[in-house]
Amino acid sequence: MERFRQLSPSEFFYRNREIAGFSNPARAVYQTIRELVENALDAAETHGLLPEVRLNVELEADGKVRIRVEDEGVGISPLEMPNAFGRVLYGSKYVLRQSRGVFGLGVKMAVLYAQLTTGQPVKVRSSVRRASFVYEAEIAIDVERNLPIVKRLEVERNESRWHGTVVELVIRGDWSQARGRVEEYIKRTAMIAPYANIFAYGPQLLLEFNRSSTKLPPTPAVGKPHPRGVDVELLRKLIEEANKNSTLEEFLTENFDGVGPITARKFCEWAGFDANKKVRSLTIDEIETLAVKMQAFEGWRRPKPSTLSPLGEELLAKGVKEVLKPDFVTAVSRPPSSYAGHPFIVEVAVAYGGGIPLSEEPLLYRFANRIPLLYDEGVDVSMKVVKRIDWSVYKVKFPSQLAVVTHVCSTKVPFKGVGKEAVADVPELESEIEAGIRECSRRLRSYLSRMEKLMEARKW
Amino acid sequence: MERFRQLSPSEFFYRNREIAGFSNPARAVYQTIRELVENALDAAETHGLLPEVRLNVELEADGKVRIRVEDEGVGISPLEMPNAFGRVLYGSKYVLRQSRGVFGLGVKMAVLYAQLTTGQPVKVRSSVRRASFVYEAEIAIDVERNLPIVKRLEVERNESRWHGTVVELVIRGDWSQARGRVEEYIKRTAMIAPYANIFAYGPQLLLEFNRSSTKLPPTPAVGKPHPRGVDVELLRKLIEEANKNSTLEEFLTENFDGVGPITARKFCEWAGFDANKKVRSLTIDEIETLAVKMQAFEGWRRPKPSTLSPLGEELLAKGVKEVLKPDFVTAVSRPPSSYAGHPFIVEVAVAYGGGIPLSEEPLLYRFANRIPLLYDEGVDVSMKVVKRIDWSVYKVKFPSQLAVVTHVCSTKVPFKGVGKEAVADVPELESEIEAGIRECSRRLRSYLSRMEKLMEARKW
Ligand SMILES: Nc1ncnc2c1ncn2[C@@H]1O[C@H](COP(=O)(O)OP(=O)(O)OP(=O)(O)O)[C@@H](O)[C@H]1O
Ligand SMILES: Nc1ncnc2c1ncn2[C@@H]1O[C@H](COP(=O)(O)OP(=O)(O)OP(=O)(O)O)[C@@H](O)[C@H]1O
Ligand SMILES: [Mg+2]
Ligand SMILES: [Mg+2]
Repeated sequence: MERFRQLSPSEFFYRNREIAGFSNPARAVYQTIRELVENALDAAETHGLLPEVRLNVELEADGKVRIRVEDEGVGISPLEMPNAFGRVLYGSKYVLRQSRGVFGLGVKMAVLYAQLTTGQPVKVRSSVRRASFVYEAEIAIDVERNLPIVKRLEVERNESRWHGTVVELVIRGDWSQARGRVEEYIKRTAMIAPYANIFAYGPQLLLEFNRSSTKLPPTPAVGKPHPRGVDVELLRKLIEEANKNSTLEEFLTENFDGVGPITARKFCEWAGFDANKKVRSLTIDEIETLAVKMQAFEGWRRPKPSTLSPLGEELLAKGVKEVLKPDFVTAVSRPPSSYAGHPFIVEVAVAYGGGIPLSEEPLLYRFANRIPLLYDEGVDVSMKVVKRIDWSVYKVKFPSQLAVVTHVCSTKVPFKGVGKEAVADVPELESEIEAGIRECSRRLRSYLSRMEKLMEARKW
Repeated sequence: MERFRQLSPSEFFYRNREIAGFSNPARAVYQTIRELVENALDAAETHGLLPEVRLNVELEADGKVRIRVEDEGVGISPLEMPNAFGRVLYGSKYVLRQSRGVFGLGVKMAVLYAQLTTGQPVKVRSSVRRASFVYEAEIAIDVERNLPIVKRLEVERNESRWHGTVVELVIRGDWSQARGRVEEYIKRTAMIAPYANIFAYGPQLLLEFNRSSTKLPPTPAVGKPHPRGVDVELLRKLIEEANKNSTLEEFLTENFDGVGPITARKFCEWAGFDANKKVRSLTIDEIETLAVKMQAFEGWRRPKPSTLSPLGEELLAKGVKEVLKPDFVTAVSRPPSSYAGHPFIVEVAVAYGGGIPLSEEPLLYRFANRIPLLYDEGVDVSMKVVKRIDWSVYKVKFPSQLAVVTHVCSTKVPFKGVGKEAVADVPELESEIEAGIRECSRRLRSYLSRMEKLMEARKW
């Protein structure tokens, strides 16, 4: 007889941690650092602060690795600390706004990994802006019940008026195998965030990236869902929460991005709905029809890109220049586009020569919401595009010193897994990436032609 | 100010359904069918029953697709039906035993998809063996609270003494784009399960695979964890549940696979623990040391393969022959191995000529726990091995009619994602796959040499 069981989300991700990137002792070190650094950067950028991030790695006796990340970001309230660090699927990034974090899972995976390899809780120290106190807690996770266990909580006066967060954990991991990837990850983070101060110290690791720009990209704003991306469940829930006298027109204008009364009425007319009908009186069949019609209607305004925060061509080119030191670099920030109601912007840079290593294929640097992606390029949409481009058309002959940098920003990057390593080949996204790469490559071709002519002129 | 929120597991997987394979309307049809068919096959095989599985697909008005899967498996009790179909992370396959299902998520993803595209609940009809009644329910999911909503429940007398389950859902999906993949999936399922009756009917779909063998592979047994795979959290929890007078020796022999009193005492001596110490008196530091020592000890017995159910060379070769109709086929079932305490067996078949299409590369058919894997071969361990083999060593010249079939059985297949499409390159697994492929390829080489000689002989 089959024995049934309910798993809590913490049990589920504990048992299936490899799916979140914690697949072996080296990868676990890499993923732990990533989750902490990405949280630290979000904590600054999402709040208009220039990031200050400091990573420290220390090897302890018998294979333990102590990982500490400090930031001067927005900080976290002591009321939220236990759940934010000790309850899986808890977070502040479930809103429609571009950020690195999206799942409410990242730091908890690192806390779980520390707990299962060393039994040690995470140490969190934080103070929010203008706060009089600094709070420090040791937090573990009750895996069966998905609840935080606060093992210690201390408060001290915030004499220096510091704000930010320090997160420290001890895991068992393979630093020697992870070191190279961590270094690459930090370098690429500096490439995509030239306005950030990022320091990384550890055994055979000393990286100091001082910001080369004090210009922070625009802070993304929280947005409303776009009508193109609705589904029956979302509609049903929004209708349930709606005022019981709301008309369909009011419902549409209040809940969706870029829908004004005129567009709402135009839609209702096209879809065959009465704009004045009380939205709470719709049957489930009518809600289903409404969802289908909203997805199909061609008259919606394009999704607002105010929820996004692209780097812009200047910053992207600057970051690539600083880190790769090429002879030539060009960047493009494509116009906003969208898929399934989610706005996105593709940014591409192409760099050539100089400090770029010689290679038989283009060196692809992939980014999504400013996160460097180092694994699984075999199933990534950018790699798919790069592989099918005939580079000879752009005067590139291999082996060559060619680097392609792709950056996808979206309120929902179509990641292939919770480990955030590869981006799925959504058609709208794929065509924007191709357009961006070709646009930059045409400029590269002009540069290479000019260089060719210069070479010939010198012969004479 | 950041607004924090807790997501239920159903909300999480609803929002991130692409990560579970529901990434677009065509893929959703494929994944829905997969989840239902895999459950139907488990329901028979895990209970020593020969599978009878019938898939029906019907297109309805305005883009809806009705999917129905019927089986004559073990059935499901009406007490478990609501949670099994309406509560995410609920299932009967969280035990250490080979099965297709592992996450307690599959059918709920399909139910969620139906709910969000058509608002319609799943219809489940089931009867367990020797039951007097057949139960039929319509179940939806309360997404916010992760609870089932039973919309209808009917009972009728089980006149025909039928046992099994019927699952029916209506989703919005792209059947024309999915059809080809579904057909391939069903064919490959028949290849790996030649003892099953599998019928699939739908628009441009008519497949009837009658079993070519009545020999069912051994039913896997539920096992205990292997000491090699422990972690601090697992030990802490097992110790908490242990009898308060249990000694360390008793604790080890009662909770772990293949640990008898002699091995337990040998381990304690090697690790520097007192075998008679009350296990509940261990401190967290001692538990951590215990975990590290248990992972490192070389004296454990190999994991028992009784939790596995390999096809065996005869059945595998038979299945490949039936479906691919090659001139030559050979199969090998490697001896049991393990990684991180999880036993696994790799089975490989290599087929040549006959009905196999001509191709520039080997055609790779991947399976894990008898599930055909059709996507993401770019990050799959079997593809990684196949790509690095120099096939000319085995007398294969491309283009060629060569098929390689790999089957990984384990209590925990290292899938790269909850969508179960690719297997990660765990070193022990990778080397077994390579050994299996080379073993079969050597036999292929002998065959090709014999054919070569025959050809030459004919010339004379
Ligand atoms: N360094 C930090 N400073 C301020 N807040 C933080 C910091 N680290 C974590 N948090 C808060 O804790 C929450 C949970 O973090 P966690 O990494 O688990 O999830 P996430 O970042 O929201 O999503 P993801 O799983 O994609 O990383 C965050 O949403 C954020 O509100
Ligand atoms: N056709 C069926 N016959 C009998 N039991 C079934 C059937 N389909 C589902 N079940 C039961 O419902 C449970 C939940 O199924 P579900 O597909 O959600 O999870 P799973 O199969 O355990 O794991 P996975 O998410 O990997 O598929 C199963 O564990 C099984 O006990
Ligand atoms: Mg995070
Ligand atoms: Mg299942």
